[in-house]
Amino acid sequence: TVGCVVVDKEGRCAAATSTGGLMNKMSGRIGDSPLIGAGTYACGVCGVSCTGEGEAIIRGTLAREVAAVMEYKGLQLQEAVDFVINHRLDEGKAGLIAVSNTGEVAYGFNCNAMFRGCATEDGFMEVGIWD
Amino acid sequence: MGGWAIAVHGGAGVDPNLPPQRQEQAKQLLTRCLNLGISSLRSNASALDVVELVVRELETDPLFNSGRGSALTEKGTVEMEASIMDGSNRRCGAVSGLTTVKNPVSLARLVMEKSPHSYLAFNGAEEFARQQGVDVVENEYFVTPENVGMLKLAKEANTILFDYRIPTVGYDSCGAGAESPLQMNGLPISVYAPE
Repeated sequence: TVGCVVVDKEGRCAAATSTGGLMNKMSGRIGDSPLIGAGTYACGVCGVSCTGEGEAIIRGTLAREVAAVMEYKGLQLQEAVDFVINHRLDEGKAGLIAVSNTGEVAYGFNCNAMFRGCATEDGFMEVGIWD
Repeated sequence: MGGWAIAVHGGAGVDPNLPPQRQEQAKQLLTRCLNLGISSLRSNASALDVVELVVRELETDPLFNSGRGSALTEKGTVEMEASIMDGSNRRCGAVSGLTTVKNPVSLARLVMEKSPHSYLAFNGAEEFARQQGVDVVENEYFVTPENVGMLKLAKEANTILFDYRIPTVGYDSCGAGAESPLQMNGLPISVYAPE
C-alpha cells in the first residue's frame, strides 16, 4: 500500500491511498484503502492515509478517527495519531500518515516498521523505515 | 495559517531482514516522491493535485505494493484499489477490483469529478476507465517476478502474507471456537471477530 497526504499553502488538506491488497488474497477482496473514512480521509482539519491490516483499519474507521478526536477531543495532530494507533486498532497492526490544516505533519504505527517520508515548508524533511 | 506540509508512505510491516540495498532503494523512492511533491507545492499546486501526482509516481515504481508491483491474488493476478479525498469540500472518489488501469488513483479522482458516484468497482470501474480514456495495460504489466515468488511462499505457508507479525501469546483468547487453518497476517483468522 502507498499513500500521500498534503496540506497546501491555502491550508487545504487532501489524501490519497493506492494498493494491490494482500498477497494470496481471495479474488474480490476489498481492503481499507478505497474505503473513505477507513484507509483514506480528508476534511477541513486534516488529511490521513493508512496502511496495514485492512480488516483492522476498517473496523476502527482509522482515518476518520484521527479527524474526529481532533474535532471532538481537541487533540493536536500527533496526539490524535498516537491516540488512534494505541486505542483504536484492537489486535491489528497498522500505520498512518497525517497532515493538519495548520501545516503540521505526523505519523504513527504499531508494527515493526513503516516506509515513510515527510516534509514541511520550514525546511524539515525526514525519510525512515524502522521505529 | 501554517505553511505547506506533505507525507508519503510505502506500507507498514517490513521484513526485519530486509537487505540494506532494498532499504536504500525504498528511501530513495520516498525521497524522490517527497521532492516531487515539494516542487509542486512551491509552484502553488493544490493539495489534491499533489497527492494524485505523488501516488501516481508510487504506483508506477514497482518497489511498493501498488500499481506495478502489486500483491497477487490467490490466482496469481492483480486486483488494485485506490481512493482520494479533497478536504476542502470533502469530495471523494474510490475504485476497487481494477485489473488493467495503469494508475488507479487517477481513476479514483475521475470517479470523484466525472461521475455521480463516489465508488466504482470491478467491471463498472473498468468500463468507466475506458469511457474516460485513461491508460490501460495488460494485467501482466503489474506482475513482478518477486511477487510471483512471494505468492508461492504464501501458498506454501497457507497464509495471507501481509507483514511480519510476531504473534503475541494468548491471542487465541480472542478467537471464537477451534483454530481454523486459514491464517490472516500470520495469525489464525479467528483472531478477527466475525464481521
